[in-house]
Amino acid sequence: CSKEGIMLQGMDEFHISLVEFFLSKRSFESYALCHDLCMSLPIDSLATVLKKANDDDVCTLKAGHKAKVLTVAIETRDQPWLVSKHDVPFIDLGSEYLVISRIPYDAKITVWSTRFARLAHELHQLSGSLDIQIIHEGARFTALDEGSGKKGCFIFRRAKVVDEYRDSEDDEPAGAIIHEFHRYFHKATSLRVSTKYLVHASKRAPLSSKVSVLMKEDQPLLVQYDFYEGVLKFYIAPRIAD
Amino acid sequence: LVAQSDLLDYYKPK
Repeated sequence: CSKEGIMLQGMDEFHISLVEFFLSKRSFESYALCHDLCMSLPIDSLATVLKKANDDDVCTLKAGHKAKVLTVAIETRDQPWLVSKHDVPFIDLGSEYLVISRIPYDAKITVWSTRFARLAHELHQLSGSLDIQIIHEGARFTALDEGSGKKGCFIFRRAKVVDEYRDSEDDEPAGAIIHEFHRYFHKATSLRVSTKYLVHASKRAPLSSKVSVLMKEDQPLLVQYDFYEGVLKFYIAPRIAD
Repeated sequence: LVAQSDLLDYYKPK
């Protein structure tokens, strides 16, 4: 917690995907902080407590200096005398957080998040990994099923508003040409990542109608959702030539 | 051969 808001960071046990969630202080009814605070919490316990709240309830999160627990108070909005309190004990993760250095990315595309979710889902049916290429003309997401030899390909073309789907007969790649409305480009870049983790990242589509994909050669892929209250980022470690 | 890289190769714990 800092004076700007709350930053949440979590990583899967295989260190393949790291999620960073920033919630600005402007998304809270009130936000008070004496000094920066870093807490390590078991995410399932926190989720269990927060799920006890109804959509209209008021949640107050509190932790004191040198606290060992985060206290979550849940209040019914029209019955403020009705309060339930839950403590989520801190855990020791061994380190506070990972420092993610800000790097200049070589290429970025922004696409509709629902299309991105469909792309991830469909390519995951084909293969455990996919190649993402961003070139001057656009972006290409390709997956190959080694067993059957089937290849799936989604192409995002720059400044095109066509939206068509080509089925794969005679081994031609099936592809969707999708309107892509924002992009920056510095140099041609390609990365290979696990489709499973891309599917996971693409499921956050309800947060924002747009999603950005940022790449730099030999660096983790960044999948980013920007929305009014903050930003959600997924860093996915690439698969590299051994 | 393609290997899955580890995020800890890129980012260091504080």
